[in-house]
Amino acid sequence: EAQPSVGGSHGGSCRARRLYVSFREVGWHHWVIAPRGFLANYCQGQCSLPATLPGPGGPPALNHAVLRALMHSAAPGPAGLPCCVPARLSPISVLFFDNSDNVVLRHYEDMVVDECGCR
Amino acid sequence: RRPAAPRPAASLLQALGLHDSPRGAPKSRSVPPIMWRLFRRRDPQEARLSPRRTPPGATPRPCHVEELGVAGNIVRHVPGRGVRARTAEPSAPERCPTWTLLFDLSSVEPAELPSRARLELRFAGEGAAAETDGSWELSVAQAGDVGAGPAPLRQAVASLRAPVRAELLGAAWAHNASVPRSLRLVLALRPRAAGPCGHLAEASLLLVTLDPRLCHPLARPRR
Repeated sequence: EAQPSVGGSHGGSCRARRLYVSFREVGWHHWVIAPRGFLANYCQGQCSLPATLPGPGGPPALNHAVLRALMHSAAPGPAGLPCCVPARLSPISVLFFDNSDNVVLRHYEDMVVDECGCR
Repeated sequence: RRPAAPRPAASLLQALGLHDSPRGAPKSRSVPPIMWRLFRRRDPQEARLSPRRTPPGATPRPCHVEELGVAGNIVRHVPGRGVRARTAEPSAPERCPTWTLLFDLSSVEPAELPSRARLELRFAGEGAAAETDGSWELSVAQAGDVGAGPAPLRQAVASLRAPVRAELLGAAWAHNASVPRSLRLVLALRPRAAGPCGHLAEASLLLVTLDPRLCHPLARPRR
């Protein structure tokens, strides 16, 4: 399940959008014990000014991204705008049965997008 | 054999360090409480659902199992497949049985480093043993080491009413040894005085390993 973008193809400024990954939809629900799914989210939106500048409490902007947005606003060219990508991620844990009938708890880093940033 | 998972799912499985999707929950196996506890303490999204369990702002250290106090990102609960090895003559000092246990560790990857291996044994006493506290000595050795001197792991057991836990790493399992594909242990539970024998009802191994390939060096916070 993904939150549809609002207004235009890229839906406003760069930020995290809701994306729920259901293990049932992926067909893993018969071997994954928990969770049933998780909020992975994704990044989308414009990285033009002022979205590229650091917002209150948001991830620090990369100077290069600000420079690119400035150049683009002055004279749009082939370099284009910076990209809206994950800037802060967090882990999930998955509990499942493996093929040796063991109960396994695995921890995976960088599975959930908490914040997006222009890069 | 199950049809191979479709391409994207197979790539995601591989990214999660799994070769193919396991066949599913075995009928005879429930999830041990310790694994539920570790999952609920570990999963940040679960933590968000029950903030009481996790102090606000606390983010679990990556590649570390806080509850067990060791480095690791994979915890396995492995059921023991027990075989009764030998019952001595009732009159012999070792009149109580010994057991050979087999743990299938073939699902552990060579790159995984063991950081904790806790044996959990449940005994059903024969008659009086279950009711009274007594004093036993548990000895554990790898099957290949039996007869080569005293058992590397010897532990006093005061009661058979609660599960008996024994740490194998550094005792019956050398610290820097890699994980074998199968672990064969020989157990003996000897009463210190002429007391009743215990009877092994269930054995399991809680194995914590660290797969360095799934650990990212901590990104330095921006100055």
